[in-house]
Amino acid sequence: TGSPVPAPTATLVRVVKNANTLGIAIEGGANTRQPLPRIVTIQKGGSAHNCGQLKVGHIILEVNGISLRGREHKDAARIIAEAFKTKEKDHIDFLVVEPG
Amino acid sequence: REKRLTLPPSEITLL
Repeated sequence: TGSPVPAPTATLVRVVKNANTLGIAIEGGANTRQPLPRIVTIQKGGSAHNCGQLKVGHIILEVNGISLRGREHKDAARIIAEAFKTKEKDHIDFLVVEPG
Repeated sequence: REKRLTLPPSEITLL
């Protein structure tokens, strides 16, 4: 059809650190086919699964307000790992979009 | 003709 594709809406998801692991697997990052990290697995029993709002396929735009745009895979993974590790906050805020 | 993807696939990290 000729209908315009609606712009994907970003959703803020708060994951409370209520398990020993975050429990997500991500792929992608700058200079890959998937330029922003995408969630490929959510493990049962992890904080992300317990939160109930993160989904496989979600693309992560920001972590605690830190943009992941332009960051290579390892850097994006490090930011997420540090957000989970820090004792400053009992949660992580993910800004995610459904893939378009 | 299909455009070729030249960017590499990403590794996967479990967090």
